[in-house]
Amino acid sequence: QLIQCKLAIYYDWL
Amino acid sequence: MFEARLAQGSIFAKVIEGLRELVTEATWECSGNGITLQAMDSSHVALVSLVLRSDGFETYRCDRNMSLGISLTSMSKVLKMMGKDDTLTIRVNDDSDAIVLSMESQNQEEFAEYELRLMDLDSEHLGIPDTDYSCVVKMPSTKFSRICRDMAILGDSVTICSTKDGVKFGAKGDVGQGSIRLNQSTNVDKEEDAVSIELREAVALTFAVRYLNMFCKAAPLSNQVNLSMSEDTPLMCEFKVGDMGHIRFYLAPKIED
Repeated sequence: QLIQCKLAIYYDWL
Repeated sequence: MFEARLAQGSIFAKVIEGLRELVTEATWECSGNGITLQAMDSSHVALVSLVLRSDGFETYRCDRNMSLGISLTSMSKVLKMMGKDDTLTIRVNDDSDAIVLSMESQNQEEFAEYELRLMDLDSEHLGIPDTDYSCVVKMPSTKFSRICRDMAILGDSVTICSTKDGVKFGAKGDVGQGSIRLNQSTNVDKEEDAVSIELREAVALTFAVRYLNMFCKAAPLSNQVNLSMSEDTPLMCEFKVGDMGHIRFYLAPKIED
């Protein structure tokens, strides 16, 4: 099962 | 006052067509250096970043920095009224709540002027870190569009695998599976037809093909597209806008649950 992550997870915007 | 004139108004229309499926409204930041725009799609998995440098315009004047909230949907409709060889002037008068789009036919016999009301939009500028990508694939944008369209027939996701020899796009779904492999061009007459791969490390990444197809709406801007990839990093898909700037799309990869 593939899930789609939000960009914020990769770019440290959280 | 802000005023920018483009002899080839159709370039601006192509920019809007390239953005408007991903984002329906966005804030344009206008400064002496040019126009920039950054916006995320509603589900926050993709981002678009546009740069149009002031020196790419025929004339450009920006007395003070301005943030213009614009409905791209409405702007697209207005730009459809422009002739294909028209000159386009974009203007915002001081203390005005509207953007004026003026179109002038090449023989200067027809002038049209439309006003679009500006919107009050929340906007925040998010920093995208400089990334040293493992792999950059350059390929004809029409070919990329066709592959993304074809892959969408097979499934929701497309896996892009890149090695030094070539790049493979694969999809699978309920109806079956398929892949297209492009080898790096060895000898091409025209640079715009070439597939080239700069690679430090092989990558395999999976993306939602629906977003790639939205990015391909910008393909008419440029003969070539650059796909920059690293493992566990969002894809950067770039179309140049002539010599004046670029549209860059960022898309988070899909991962195994």
